[in-house]
Amino acid sequence: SANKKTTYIVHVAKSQMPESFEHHAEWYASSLKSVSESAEMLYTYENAIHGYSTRLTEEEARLLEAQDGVLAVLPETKYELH
Amino acid sequence: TTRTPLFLGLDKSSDLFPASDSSSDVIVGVLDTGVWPESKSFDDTGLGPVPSTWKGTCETGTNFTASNCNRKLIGARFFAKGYEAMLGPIDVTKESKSPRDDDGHGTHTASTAAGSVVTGASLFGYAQGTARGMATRARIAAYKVCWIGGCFSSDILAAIDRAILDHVDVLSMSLGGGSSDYYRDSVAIGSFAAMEKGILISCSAGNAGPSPSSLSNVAPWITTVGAGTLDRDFPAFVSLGNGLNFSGVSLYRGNALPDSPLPFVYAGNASNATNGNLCMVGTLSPEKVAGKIVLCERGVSARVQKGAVVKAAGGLGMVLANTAANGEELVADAHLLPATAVGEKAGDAVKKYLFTDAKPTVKIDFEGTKVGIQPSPVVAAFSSRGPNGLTQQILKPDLIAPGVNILAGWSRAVGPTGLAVDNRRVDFNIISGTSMSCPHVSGLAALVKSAHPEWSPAAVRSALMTTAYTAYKNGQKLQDSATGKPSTPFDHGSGHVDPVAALNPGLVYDLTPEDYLGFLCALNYTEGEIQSVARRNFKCDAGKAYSVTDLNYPSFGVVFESSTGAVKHTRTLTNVGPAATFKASVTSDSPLVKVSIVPQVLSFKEGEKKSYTVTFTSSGASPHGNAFGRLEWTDGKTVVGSPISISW
Repeated sequence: SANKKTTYIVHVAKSQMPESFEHHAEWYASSLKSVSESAEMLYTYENAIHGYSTRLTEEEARLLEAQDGVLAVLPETKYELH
Repeated sequence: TTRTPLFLGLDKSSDLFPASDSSSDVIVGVLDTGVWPESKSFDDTGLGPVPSTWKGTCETGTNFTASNCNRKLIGARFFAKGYEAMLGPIDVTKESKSPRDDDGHGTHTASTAAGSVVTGASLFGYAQGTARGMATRARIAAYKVCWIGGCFSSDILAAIDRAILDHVDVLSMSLGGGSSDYYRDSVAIGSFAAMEKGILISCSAGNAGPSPSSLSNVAPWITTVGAGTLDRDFPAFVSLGNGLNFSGVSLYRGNALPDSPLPFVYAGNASNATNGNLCMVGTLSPEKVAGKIVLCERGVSARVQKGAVVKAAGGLGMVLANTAANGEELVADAHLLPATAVGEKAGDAVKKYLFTDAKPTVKIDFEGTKVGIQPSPVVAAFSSRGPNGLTQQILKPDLIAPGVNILAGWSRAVGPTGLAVDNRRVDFNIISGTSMSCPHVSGLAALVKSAHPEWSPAAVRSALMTTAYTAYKNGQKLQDSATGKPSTPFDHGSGHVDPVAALNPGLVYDLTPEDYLGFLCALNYTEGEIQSVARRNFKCDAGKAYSVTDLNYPSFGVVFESSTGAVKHTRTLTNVGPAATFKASVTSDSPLVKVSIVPQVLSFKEGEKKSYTVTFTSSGASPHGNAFGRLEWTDGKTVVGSPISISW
């Protein structure tokens, strides 16, 4: 179960992007790769939030959340029609 | 919808609303199950070119191309990456991987908000009339985020992200989930960004009523919409063999039952299952049901599915009885067999008859559509209730709108019950929920926005809230279907929407994005939590005393931490009418709370802002834990009303 991946929404402080990156998408990708070799981004968000969604294990999510510039790593939530 | 325009006074007031460019420039984005583009509700006859501000598009996918869009349906996108990541690839034999609506819900909500005028609309002849959305000239953009397996936050966020970029003016979301804190709730976070761009967000309050504190979508930058009834009903009477008659409702149309009474059986006595009374799949014994009408009870499974279960077991018809959870509220369904829904009291009487008569019989008579039902509106029992579980000082829901037995457009991919066994296809369906009331407000907000394009989302919401009504024309207070007693602001918020009054509210309670950031500071959010919501650095001023009671909200949620003491709320009114002098008055149902307003008179020039403070002083807690009141500002012509909830 430790290897079980689920979707997370990663909230990022865009202003904290290191100067070594030219574009925030590169920063997101680098940051994600540092915790997971296989994880891919589902969406990159520009307007609703700053960040992206991806599939991670619980441990990877914890490691990502500890990184500078990462504000929150929130698990996917299911909503229902009313 | 065929009755709500009249019920809301829109039919008499077409002159009040802009008929040309400004109204057709407003774009309503609907996050839902997609859209059935062939619905006549999306006919674009008479509409001019797509607004120049529009940046959206119509995406191609299963059975959907850009040619399915027109000058009414100007955008259609779908978001499934999150859904597929969680549940695997979409099975295109079961649902369209495209904006196409295979469910009906999205077509219903979109057409309610801004559908075109369609004459001769009905469901099997029920609710016949001319159907129209609230903002008939507004454009629609459909964002499909809900699939057979649900609606996932990563897809919802992607859709909001895109809708902001596409330049919608109003976002309608008839969905919800849980009650996590604002900085963990994707709908709340995405809505904040949309609000910052001037987009009004209207969300359904939820269908978890009448339990207290059952609301969804309670962020103060969201307009939270509860549901009320119309003055329309679909009666279907139950006549028992002992001569007693009870009133129920039904949308059944099909083969009629024999004129003579039929044998009647209680489902609980026609099943070996412990929950046989609920008519769950596979629980009825055909030998005990065949050729009979079956009494089933509400709960656990879908109402229409219970009918299908009775039919599959050989039953001829069904009486569906409410339990205490539903009280006397009747929701009509297009059952697959002759069936009617009755309230709890009638259900109890019918059961008593079934348990005492050796050979019980029953007849069901379907009466069609009746209008002019009073009292109406009544707060729907299912409509979620306050208090706000996250921030009690923000009184929610904000208001109620029609949400019971609403006719609107439907998908032809599915029958009116939504059941797989339902092979019927309809252009319009009648369904209930706060999902249905939300797009009413979305469309009405689009109308107000078209009349006042310069107003902020908060100003539009304030206009809708402060002009909402809380009493019937005879002066009696709005009723709650769950109790049969007067409803409270925890049930109806500011009251029932009155769009004609909302066009000229006199004064509005305006709010800026910075005001909401101050609200988050008052909640003691960390810098990171605020940044998650606001997407930028924002440091709360350590020298400033932030208070949630200072958020310029059009209602008052007063919370006393102890049984005695004083609580102050500060508000600022903006005059959006001509120069005028307004006087304050307040009413309260608790003698334990004194309310003082300073100043009590405010004179406004055109466009001027003026502030006032309300002090609530408690001399002891109400035994109920809650009390309610109302504050009104009036210049003799216009009334600017705010509900008050008081909690200890």
